[in-house]
Amino acid sequence: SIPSATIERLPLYYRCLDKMATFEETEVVSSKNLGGRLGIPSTQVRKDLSYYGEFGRRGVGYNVKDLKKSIGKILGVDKKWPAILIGAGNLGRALINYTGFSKIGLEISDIFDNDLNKIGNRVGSIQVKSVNKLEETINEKDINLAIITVPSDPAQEVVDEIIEYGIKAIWNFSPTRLYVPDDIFVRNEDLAVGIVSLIYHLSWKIQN
Amino acid sequence: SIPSATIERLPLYYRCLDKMATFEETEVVSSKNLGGRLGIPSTQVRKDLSYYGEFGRRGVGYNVKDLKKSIGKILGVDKKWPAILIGAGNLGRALINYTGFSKIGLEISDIFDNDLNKIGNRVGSIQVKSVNKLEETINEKDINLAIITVPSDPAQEVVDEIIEYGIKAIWNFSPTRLYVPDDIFVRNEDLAVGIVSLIYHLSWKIQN
Ligand SMILES: NC(=O)c1ccc[n+]([C@@H]2O[C@H](COP(=O)([O-])OP(=O)(O)OC[C@H]3O[C@@H](n4cnc5c(N)ncnc54)[C@H](O)[C@@H]3O)[C@@H](O)[C@H]2O)c1
Ligand SMILES: NC(=O)c1ccc[n+]([C@@H]2O[C@H](COP(=O)([O-])OP(=O)(O)OC[C@H]3O[C@@H](n4cnc5c(N)ncnc54)[C@H](O)[C@@H]3O)[C@@H](O)[C@H]2O)c1
Repeated sequence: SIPSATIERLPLYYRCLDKMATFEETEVVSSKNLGGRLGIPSTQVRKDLSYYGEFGRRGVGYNVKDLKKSIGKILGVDKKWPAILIGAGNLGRALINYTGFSKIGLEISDIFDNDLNKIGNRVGSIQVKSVNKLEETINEKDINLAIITVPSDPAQEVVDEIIEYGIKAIWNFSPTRLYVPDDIFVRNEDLAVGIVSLIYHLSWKIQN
Repeated sequence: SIPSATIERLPLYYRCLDKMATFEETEVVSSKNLGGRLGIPSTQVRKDLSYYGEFGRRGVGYNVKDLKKSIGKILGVDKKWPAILIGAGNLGRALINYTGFSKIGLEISDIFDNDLNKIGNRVGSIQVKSVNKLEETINEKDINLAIITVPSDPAQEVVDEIIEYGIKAIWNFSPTRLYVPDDIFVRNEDLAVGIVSLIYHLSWKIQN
């Protein structure tokens, strides 16, 4: 089985190759050069890619466009991934308006909220729906992916409901641990951990 | 030296103890119970805390309020941390309006942008300033911490400038690798890595 650290480096390789293919004339790149741009040792680059097959030629390097395409296929970002977002608040709106997600195939098709003041409003080009329409939308559009930007208290309840309707993968921004069946993927983004670890280092630096 | 994985678990213990102290009557908690709420083995909880001293009594457990206070002190979240935010766009506005950061002492005091249409507008209770005022603000208010929510292209330039003015720690949301001197702390939040790894797992599940 492939280490999760390897899986998490693939998007970094993909973005770097995408930038090279878009902004530079570079046709071929070595593992040393690709790694150097990301602060990753060249041995690690070769090892990560070896889990997925043979890429490039020894001593020559990798063809930038080919490798980008191969990694894109491995990641699945060459396909379209319709998703729903629940919680049309501050963070939800920022995610909906972000143009960067379309490059990886994420397409937020519907937005849900339980606040009567928000239902019916538009965020970007999408109209906020009531949570009463969750079952109908998930079934009609065969949605597998949900983004959770509700407060932590209702998060578990919301997630239980959408799993019942068929959601298979959850991108969770609420700072709470979600209990889900084994066949459901959950990715937690806990922004507070990032800023607190920064404060921790700054605080220790100042004390010493 | 303390492993970064340990440092990153401390905010999770802190938040869990904070919830217990606020919403429950629980006075004492065992490492097994505290770990159980977070999906962390009790041996790991004890090991993490042992880096920072003796807490609780063997066989009895930890006093919830005392342990929360001790971890808060270790993390530095019992102090106030004034910060500036650069890039008053979608994500910047969501971060500014978030009430959860005040619990950990983060206080965004000033917001900057280079877009004439944004300068002078209010986000929450703060008025957006021109980037021309960065040096003056960082020096006058002795700010150490900056949040970067500009696009990736200008990010390095912005960071070079604020380090020159005395910024010591950077919370970076732009999807690009920042080159900074060794004494500067940088924490990168790369939201794309989270969603792409979710798509990766969903895609492989569907293929098999
Ligand atoms: N904004 C940030 O910068 C930030 C940072 C870190 C973490 N978070 C986390 O992200 C989540 C969203 O934060 P925010 O700042 O956008 O909050 P917010 O209060 O602005 O938005 C939350 C939205 O969820 C909706 N909601 C509440 N209960 C619901 C339910 N049962 N079903 C459907 N919708 C429901 C609310 O009506 C609101 O529109 C929170 O869990 C927060 O802790 C946000
Ligand atoms: N919004 C999201 O959900 C999201 C998700 C992932 C990553 N990001 C990253 O976060 C960053 C912000 O994203 P966003 O969606 O808020 O973008 P945005 O375009 O809405 O906001 C960017 C802001 O930065 C300002 N800016 C540009 N150059 C500047 C400079 N040199 N100095 C000061 N201000 C400058 C712009 O005027 C604008 O207000 C980007 O790097 C983006 O890739 C955002």
